Amino acid sequence: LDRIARNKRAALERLTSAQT
Amino acid sequence: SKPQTMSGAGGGMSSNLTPMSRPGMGGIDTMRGGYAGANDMVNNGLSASQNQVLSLIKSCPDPQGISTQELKQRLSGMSLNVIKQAVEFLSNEGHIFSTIDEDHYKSTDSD
Repeated sequence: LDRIARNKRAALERLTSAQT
Repeated sequence: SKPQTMSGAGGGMSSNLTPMSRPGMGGIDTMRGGYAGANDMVNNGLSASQNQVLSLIKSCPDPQGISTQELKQRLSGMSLNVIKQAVEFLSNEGHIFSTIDEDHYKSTDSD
């Protein structure tokens, strides 16, 4: 499912940006 | 030529473990250990409930993730509201993400 992959990528970006 | 060697050996050893160099004993470390149980906050900045939700989501092997209904069932002591708040927070932080719909979540660091 494309939606899952997209959400995961977005989440990973949030995670890395939140960890400064 | 004095019996100084004996006391010298003892002194040499004690220089390794100066009691002054260990202020950590009974200091901050112990405080944090005790707090983890008593307080709601844990090491990584998440509350206890958030950590429970996160570890539950992590432990779910399902590729489509775990549903909030399932979270509610497994965390019987937690209200759905608290769970949803934790899920929202974790999602905002990027620890988890929604999969097939807004009711199914998976952890980013599970695989």
